[in-house]
This record gives sequence, structure tokens and C-alpha cells, in this order.
Amino acid sequence: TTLHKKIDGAFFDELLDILILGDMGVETSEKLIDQLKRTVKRDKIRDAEEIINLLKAGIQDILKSDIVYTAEIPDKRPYVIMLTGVNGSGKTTTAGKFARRYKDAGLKVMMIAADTFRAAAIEQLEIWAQRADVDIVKQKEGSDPSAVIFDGLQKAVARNYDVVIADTAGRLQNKSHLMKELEKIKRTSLKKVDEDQILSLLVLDATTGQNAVSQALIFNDAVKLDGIVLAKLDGTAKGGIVVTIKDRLGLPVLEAGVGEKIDDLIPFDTEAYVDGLFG
Amino acid sequence: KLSDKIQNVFDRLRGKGRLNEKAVEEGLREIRMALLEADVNYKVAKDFIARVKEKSVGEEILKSLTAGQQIVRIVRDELTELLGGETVEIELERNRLNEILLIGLQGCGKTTMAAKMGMKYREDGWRPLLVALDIYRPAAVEQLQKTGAQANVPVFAPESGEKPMAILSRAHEYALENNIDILIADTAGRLTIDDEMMAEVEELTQAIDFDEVLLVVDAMTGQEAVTVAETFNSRIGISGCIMTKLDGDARGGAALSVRSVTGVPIKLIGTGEGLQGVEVFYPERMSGRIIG
Ligand SMILES: Nc1nc2c(ncn2[C@@H]2O[C@H](COP(=O)(O)OP(=O)(O)OP(=O)(O)O)[C@@H](O)[C@H]2O)c(=O)[nH]1
Ligand SMILES: Nc1nc2c(ncn2[C@@H]2O[C@H](COP(=O)(O)OP(=O)(O)OP(=O)(O)O)[C@@H](O)[C@H]2O)c(=O)[nH]1
Ligand SMILES: [Mg+2]
Ligand SMILES: [Mg+2]
Repeated sequence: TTLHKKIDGAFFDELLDILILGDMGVETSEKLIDQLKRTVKRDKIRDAEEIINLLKAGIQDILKSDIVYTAEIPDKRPYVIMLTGVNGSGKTTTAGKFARRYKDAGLKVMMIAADTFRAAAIEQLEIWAQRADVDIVKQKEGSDPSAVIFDGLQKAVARNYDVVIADTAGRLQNKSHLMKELEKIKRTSLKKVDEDQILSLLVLDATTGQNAVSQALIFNDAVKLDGIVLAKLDGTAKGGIVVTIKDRLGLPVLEAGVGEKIDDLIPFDTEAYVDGLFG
Repeated sequence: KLSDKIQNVFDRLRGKGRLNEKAVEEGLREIRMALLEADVNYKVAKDFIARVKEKSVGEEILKSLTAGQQIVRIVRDELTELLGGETVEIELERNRLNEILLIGLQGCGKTTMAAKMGMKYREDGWRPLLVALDIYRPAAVEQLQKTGAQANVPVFAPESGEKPMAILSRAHEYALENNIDILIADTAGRLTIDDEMMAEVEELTQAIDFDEVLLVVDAMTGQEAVTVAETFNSRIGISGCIMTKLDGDARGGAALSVRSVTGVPIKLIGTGEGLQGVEVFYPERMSGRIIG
């Protein structure tokens, strides 16, 4: 680490390197380092470790949310967790993890297989439903995803489900017809439940670079996102782009996917995350 | 667009007097920013800029009214060169069994690419066989079977409880006995830090002398693309890369990082979810996309 270096330009450059290599992007990284330099100069700080802690605090300030997110399900039922995101980011696996968590909490859980497009997507979600021991609503491959959502939510309301987890098909944000389809899925959900009963999440692959900002912006336009699930954080990528996203859009990371098994989902710990950036 | 940004830098600095090294520095900085925003690896971008600077600080360029444009052209040419210059394709021999292995991180598009390649080769008169070696992901085998069926390409599936090594050996024998000339093996997504899973692929490549071991990389991959490619290359040895999801709007800087750091050529690209979405890689088109 840089702990024994003298505090000069090279020291700050090295810190900038760490941020950029963590996918925080140039703008956000430079903003953080400029802010750090000003504080160091103003307060005449000489200790490298103290400076790094200041930088961590600066990142923490961006990441932490005023609304405290707990994995607790609000009282108004059913509570709908809708998973969206680009192809392969980890939505279906995350759906399985959420199902297990709320099943373990003693709640009545349903999954909705609204990815009616990709080969074996419904089969994949069915296996997760079995593993989590929860019910699943599905239709034939090729059916209208909004119809499956409507069907599922109808059942969820009628039979008093506590939690509904809706998995959707992966889609690239520049495909406007697919973003329209997603808007329709959300609109359809609002016919059955209120806005405050839906947690709209963007599942983001931690290996993603600057394109994640465009994903967040466009998915947010389509479905008004409540937060991000940062998946695959068990890999080597740091997913620093979430700092940029929080800074620019105010969108917080609520959960982290830390593996391929059913228990590998943890509420996002900003402090542990920031430590990990410099670990 | 980068070319406009560079032009603005030079026009602004020219307004202050004769162009000099400072103007070039500022122009180069704009270029470096653009590369980073395109997800080119930080260190790769630094080296790249140093090379471009060498070519740009000649008197001829600095005196020219089109200095900005010229530098952008140097950047594009240099990028194209770094991406391999020419198209490199997968080379296979007719009338024998060619074997291809697809590896990569989770979710990058391997299974889809296996089916796409199968279809492309079938249309070109080959007799392909897809082999399902992902025994971990729920419904992975079904996914390959379904897309294989759509592609009209046979899929070799595992028996219950069979491990990838055994499946591959059995598939190899089957292929030889049935006049298959292209075997395409799809593997499970894996992390480079998962020692057991990396060892699994090592074992596969030790057992079968693959004609191609292709690293599949998602076009939206950020800075980590370099480490991932380096690790796969040093541990397994890769003969080529496939970059997927280029129908998206990711600039694809990972392509530059992967190619320049491993020296391994990008041989194919994925350009859509459908089976038609596979194309040959053109370095020139990619450099235009990266530079924006
Ligand atoms: N290591 C790791 N792998 C993950 C994680 N989450 C998902 N994966 C893997 O990523 C791959 C893709 O996961 P899926 O759940 O199919 O992703 P998806 O977003 O539903 O994909 P599409 O529906 O095709 O868009 C699978 O191999 C998963 O096992 C995670 O947190 N860590
Ligand atoms: N738009 C687009 N989507 C793609 C492309 N290639 C693959 N996909 C999609 O990306 C997602 C992941 O593809 P898979 O083939 O399951 O990826 P994988 O590497 O086999 O995933 P794992 O086996 O879990 O590691 C699916 O939704 C595919 O349809 C592409 O070139 N363009
Ligand atoms: Mg899915
Ligand atoms: Mg696969």
C-alpha cells in the first residue's frame, strides 16, 4: 500500500489510480481527489493513513443514503421486488436469493417468471423456486411478460402473498422497444399494487465499466428505480461505478450479490465496501 | 465526439498564439479521458498516449491548421494497430475434428455464442456438435439444448452426475465416431480467483488439444478486463477472444485492454441475442467505436 510514502503529487496520483482502476471513472475520481487535496492542505495533514481514511470517508459520504434501507418487508402486502437489468447481470440468480431470504423469514413468497423470451429462462427460475421452496407463476415461453406479471400479481393479492419476486428478461438499454416493454411491465404492476409496494431494482454486474451509468439512467427513466443490486462482488472487480451512479443519480446500492449460491445476497454495507476498495 | 473536442482544444490554444507542446499535451489529455470513459484500462491508456505523443510532436503537425484532426487520425490508426490491424479469423481444417473451448466470467454470453457458432458453421457446410460442460448453473444444459435446437445443431448432454472431464472425453469419442468436424464446448462461467474452477479448465485443456481456446468477454467490462484476460491467458492459455453484446452502446475499451495486454486477437463478436448475432471482428470499426 501507499502508507509509507511522502505526501506529494505522486501520492495523490496513486490514490487517483486506485479509484479509476476500481471503475469509478475519471470525473468522480478526480472530484474525490481534488476534494481530498483541499482538505489535506487546509488542515495540514501529513499522515498517509489519515489521508486514506479521509478519502474513504469522502466516498462513504457519497454512498450512504438518507433513507435507511433494511431488508425488512414493509407492512403493505404484497410487496413486489422487481428485478431489471442488462443481459447476464445476475437477475434470475438474485431472484432465487431473495426468495430464500423471505421464505426463511416465514413469509408467503411467490416468484413470477416474466422472462418469457430467453431459452430455458423459465426452467432456470423454476429450479430456484424449488430450491427456495416457494410458489412460482409462469406461462408459456413467448407469452407477453406483462400478462404473466398481471396474472401473478392477481394471484398474489387474492391469496395474500407477502412477497412477490418478479424476474424480467435481460435487455440492453439502447433497445428502445425492450425498454418500452419494461415500462409496460411496471405500468401493469401498478394496476394491481401501489407504487410504494414495489421495489424496482437494477441488477448490475460488478465487472461493468462506465456503461453502467447509461444503464442506470435509462432503466431509471423506464421504471423509476429504487436501488441497485451489485452482483458478482465476490469477484475481483470493485464495481466502483456505483459511486458515480450515486453521485449523479442519487441511486443507492441496496444489496450485494456475493456468489452463485442461494444465500449469497447481503444488504449493502457501505463501510465494508469502501474498505474493500483499498483492501 | 472526440474529434470535435480535440479540434476545440487546438482552436482555443491556437487563438493564444503558436501551437506548441502544451497544446499537444492538452489534446492528449482529452484523448486519454475519452479512452478511460470508453473503459480502456488505465495503464493501457497511459502507454497508448505516450506512443501517440511520440508521433504527434513533429513540427509538421504542430504548424498545421489541421493539427487536431491529424492527431485524431494518428490515434485512430494507432488504436486499429493495437487491436491487431487486420481481421484475424478462427482457422479450421476440413476433414478432421476441430475442437473449440469457450471460457469466461459468469454471464458474458458463452452459451449463446456456442449456439451461434454452431449455426454459422453448419451453414458453411461443417458438421458441428455443441457440448454442454456447465453442470452447475440451473437449466444450463437445457439452455444449450434449446438454442442448439433452434440452430439445428446437435447438443451433447451430460449424463446424471457426470463431471466436465468425463463429458468432454465421451463427446470427443462420439465426435470421432460420427464424423463431426467441429466440436464446440460450452463451459460454466467462473471467477479467475476460484482456484477449483480454474483448475477444472486447466484439466480440460490438458486432456484435449483444442484448436481454439476462446475467452468470451462482455463489451461492457470495465478496468478489470485486463486482469481477467491476463489470468486466463497465463493460467490456461487462450488462442483468441470473443467480445459480446456489441449491439449495446458500451464503447468496448475492454477490447483494447485485452488485445494489447495479452497479445491475443479478437476473432469474433456477438452483436445480438438472436442466433444471427455473430460477426467477424474488424479492428478499424472497433477503434472508431472506442474513440467515439
Ligand atoms: N460469482 C457470482 N456469480 C453470479 C452472481 N450472481 C449471478 N451470478 C452468475 O452470473 C450468471 C448469470 O446469472 P443470471 O441470474 O442468469 O443472470 P440474468 O441477469 O438473469 O441473465 P439474463 O436473464 O440472461 O439476462 C450465472 O452464471 C450466475 O450464477 C454473484 O453474485 N456472484
Ligand atoms: N444483446 C445481446 N445479448 C447477448 C449477446 N450474447 C449473449 N447475450 C445475452 O446475454 C445473456 C447471457 O448469455 P449466456 O449465453 O447465458 O451467458 P453465459 O456466459 O453462458 O452465462 P453463464 O453460463 O452463466 O456464465 C443472455 O440473456 C443472452 O441472451 C449479444 O451479443 N447481444
Ligand atoms: Mg435471467
Ligand atoms: Mg452459460
